Amino acid sequence: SIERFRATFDKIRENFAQVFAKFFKGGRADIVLTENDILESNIEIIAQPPGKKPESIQLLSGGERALTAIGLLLSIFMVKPSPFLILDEVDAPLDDPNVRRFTEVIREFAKNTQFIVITHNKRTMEMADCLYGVTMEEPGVSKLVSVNFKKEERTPDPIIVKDG
Amino acid sequence: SIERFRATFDKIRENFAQVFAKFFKGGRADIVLTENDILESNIEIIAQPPGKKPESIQLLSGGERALTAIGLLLSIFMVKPSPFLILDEVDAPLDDPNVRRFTEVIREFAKNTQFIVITHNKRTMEMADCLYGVTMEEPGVSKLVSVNFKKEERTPDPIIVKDG
Amino acid sequence: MLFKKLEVCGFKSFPELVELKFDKGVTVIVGPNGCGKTNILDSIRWVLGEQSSRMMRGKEMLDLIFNGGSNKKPKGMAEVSLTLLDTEGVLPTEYSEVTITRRLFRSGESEYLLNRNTCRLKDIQELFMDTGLGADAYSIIEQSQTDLILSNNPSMRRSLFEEAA
Amino acid sequence: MLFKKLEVCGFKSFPELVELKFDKGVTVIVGPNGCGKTNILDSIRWVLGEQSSRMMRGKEMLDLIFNGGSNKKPKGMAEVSLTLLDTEGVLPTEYSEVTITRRLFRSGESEYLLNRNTCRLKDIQELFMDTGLGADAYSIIEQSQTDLILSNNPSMRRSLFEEAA
Ligand SMILES: Nc1ncnc2c1ncn2[C@@H]1O[C@H](COP(=O)(O)OP(=O)(O)OP(=O)(O)O)[C@@H](O)[C@H]1O
Ligand SMILES: Nc1ncnc2c1ncn2[C@@H]1O[C@H](COP(=O)(O)OP(=O)(O)OP(=O)(O)O)[C@@H](O)[C@H]1O
Ligand SMILES: [Mg+2]
Ligand SMILES: [Mg+2]
Repeated sequence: SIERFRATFDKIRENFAQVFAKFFKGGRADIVLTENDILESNIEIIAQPPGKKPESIQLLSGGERALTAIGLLLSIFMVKPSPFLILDEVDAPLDDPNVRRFTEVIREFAKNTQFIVITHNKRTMEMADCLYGVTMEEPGVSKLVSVNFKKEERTPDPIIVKDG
Repeated sequence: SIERFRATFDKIRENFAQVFAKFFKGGRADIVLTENDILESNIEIIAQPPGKKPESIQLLSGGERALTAIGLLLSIFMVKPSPFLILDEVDAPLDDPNVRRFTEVIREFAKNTQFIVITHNKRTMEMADCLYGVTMEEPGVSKLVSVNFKKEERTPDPIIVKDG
Repeated sequence: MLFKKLEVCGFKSFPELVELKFDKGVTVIVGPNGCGKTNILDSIRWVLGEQSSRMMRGKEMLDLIFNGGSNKKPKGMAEVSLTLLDTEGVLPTEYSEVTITRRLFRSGESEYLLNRNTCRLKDIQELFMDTGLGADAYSIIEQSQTDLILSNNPSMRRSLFEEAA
Repeated sequence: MLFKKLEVCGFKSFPELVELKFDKGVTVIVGPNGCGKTNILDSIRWVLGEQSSRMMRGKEMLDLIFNGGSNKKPKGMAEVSLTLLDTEGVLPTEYSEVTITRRLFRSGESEYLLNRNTCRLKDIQELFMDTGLGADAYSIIEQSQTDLILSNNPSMRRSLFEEAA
């Protein structure tokens, strides 16, 4: 129905503004229905990192686009949360400061949602409550090799994890 | 003409087998014309990392696909080389050992080709003959901040570069 | 509701039984390229009922069964079990712990089990109907998806919004 | 042939003149997300004659002119110059060093210069015709392209092969 879509849309819009501001330490972001026909309209994304002019998202950098997209996907998730959220290497295009902000937001969400995060990034590994290492000593055969739990053994295995 | 395409295709195929073997420390890769009509046929890619069964490339992992794609693009480049080659963050999905192999292959090509490589990866930075740092202290305004040349000052600036 | 345990056997690059335990909070999975991390994600999609092999990078469902490697022969069956803790009592069962199992045989036959009893896929789907549990577009975020939601093709974006409404 | 120097002024996030010197071998460019690295790549594409603004992430060519930021006003012109060393004498000119310059004004007018003398885009394209120098699909590899060449849509792959033949 139109009202339900409108209500959902407005909630997502609100979430998006908040999550974006957390990811970018400021700036503004919005989603806009481009046509009056709510049930058919396209949804336009406006993202403005702090200090920059509001532009079409295609002028944003690779890392800025990744953060904006993760922010929007999380905003939609918040409206209809599932008990779990799986992220597969979404941090690949991010530099260190952005990875740090990304993990802070994930940790916040993790109070109410169970996360499974696949990554090559050491900073992202550091936010783990539980860490699994997967290897393929025998080619083609995956093996689970290390299980580290909350705060007891949080040093990443240097062989498995990429150093930068 | 058909002969010229056929000759080019065979050369690319040969290069691809070699570059793939360098990237994966073994394994086999091939490109195949799927139809008899050489001028219209699609080109199928077969990539088999060492120890694994030959499979459609869609079953390969993100990192394996990236290396395979870089290998194929380099193979095409070798046939009709340009004086320069610019790579923008193609190493993002690669783990440390693969980044190392990637940089070794690039250094080999660099004997005859001028490379400009954009990266967030410390290992990739280490292969530079010349290093430029770009920052945006004033939001929206790019600034060139550091220029390090061959072997004199090869320590990466820890503020600029992502640590993992 | 919480994931408690995932058992993967004969699925993609896991010929032998592998068990992952989950807890509240953040579980991080690391490892070299091609070692099997995304395959674990695929196994979760699959056991939750994903019917499109393409979503798990296979040309057909049979691609999901371990097809050999090193000196291991291909397997005859893929089996994945996911055990959930029904912490809020949202599931219409009297159990506090529920295990869903999915099997695929080389013959192409499938089996579904609920707490180790054979059932239909429909039973599993109905069980989770109002819980938000399922391989929804926005419960699993892969790197390629981040670009899709920003893409100039707005229909992808539109459908995610509609799904949430 | 070698790149010797790139001068970027008023182009995208570079309001003031910025100069990059190049040498044989590998030049690596690093910096935080959004700082301007890919913009440098775009400036090289542009000065080599790229006519599609989409290839440089712009909706239209005017998007390439610095449009303001911090307390800087938008610029009236974007100008990029690329100086090449004609080490093998492949260029049909008597110079060993060639500088190509491209300008775009807010009015939409364009200018091209060869060694600081006004010329037509055609003159620049003819100059580099058999040298392999140009913003070819395979001289510039961006992260999104690696997936494209493997994609199930084979026409992209096909056209790269044909270009090389
Ligand atoms: N049915 C199968 N049988 C055996 N091996 C398989 C099967 N399906 C996929 N694989 C193997 O699984 C590997 C891919 O694993 P996966 O995608 O999980 O890697 P990954 O850990 O996510 O790596 P990356 O960091 O590069 O993304 C491929 O090398 C492929 O050969
Ligand atoms: N015409 C313009 N005027 C001012 N700023 C612009 C203009 N066009 C693009 N920009 C800015 O340039 C930035 C993008 O820069 P660029 O794509 O080079 O980043 P990057 O260094 O490649 O980052 P990443 O590591 O995330 O890929 C955007 O934030 C955008 O606001
Ligand atoms: Mg993966
Ligand atoms: Mg970039």
